[in-house]
Amino acid sequence: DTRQKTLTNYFCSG
Amino acid sequence: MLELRLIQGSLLKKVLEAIKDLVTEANFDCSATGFSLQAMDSSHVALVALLLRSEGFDHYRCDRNLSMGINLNNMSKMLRCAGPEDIITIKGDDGTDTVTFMFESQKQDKISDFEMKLMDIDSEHLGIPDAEYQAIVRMPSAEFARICKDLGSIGDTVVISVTKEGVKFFTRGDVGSANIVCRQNTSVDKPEDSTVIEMNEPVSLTFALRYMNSFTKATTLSEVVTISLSSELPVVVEYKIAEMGYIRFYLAPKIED
Repeated sequence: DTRQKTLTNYFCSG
Repeated sequence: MLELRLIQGSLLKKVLEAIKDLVTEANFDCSATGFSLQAMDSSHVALVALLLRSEGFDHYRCDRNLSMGINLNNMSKMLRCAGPEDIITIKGDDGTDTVTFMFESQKQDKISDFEMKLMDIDSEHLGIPDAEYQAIVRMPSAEFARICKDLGSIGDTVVISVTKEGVKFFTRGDVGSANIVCRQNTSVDKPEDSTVIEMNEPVSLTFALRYMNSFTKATTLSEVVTISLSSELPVVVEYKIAEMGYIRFYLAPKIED
């Protein structure tokens, strides 16, 4: 099974 | 005071068509550098970053940095009223809650003003650092669009793998599977037809085709697409906008559990 990552897993706010 | 005049108004129309299905509302930022936007889709899986540099405009006046909250569907409705050859000017003022799009015909015999309401948008801005990628693929944008469309009819996800053999696009669905390999191929006469693969190390990542197919709506903006891949980062799908800037789409991968 695959799980969708989100961009906030990689990039920080700011 | 803001006044941005773009002779090739069709560029702005194409930009809107490329992003309006991915993102419904966004803040357009105007500064001395240019007209830019960064916005994520509602699920925070994909992000679009747009830059139209000030030098690319025929006239660019932006007295102070200004952020304009815009419903992209409404902006698209207005820009569709501009003719394909029209010059488009974006006008705004500090302290007002509207933006005006002025369309001028090439012969200057028809001038239209469309005023649109702005909105307050709380958007999360992500810091995207420059990064090294394991592989960068440059290929004709129409070819990439064709591959995403074809694979989208078979499966929901695409595995993009880069090896020294080339770049491989693979999908699997209920009806079967599909595998498309593009080898490096340099065309001296027409560099835009080339497929060029820069690989530091092999990489293989899985992405939702729904998003990839949405990104390919930018195909009309550039003959070439650049796909940057790293196992540590979201993929970047970039369409350069001739002499003006770029539209970049970032997409988080799907990970095997």
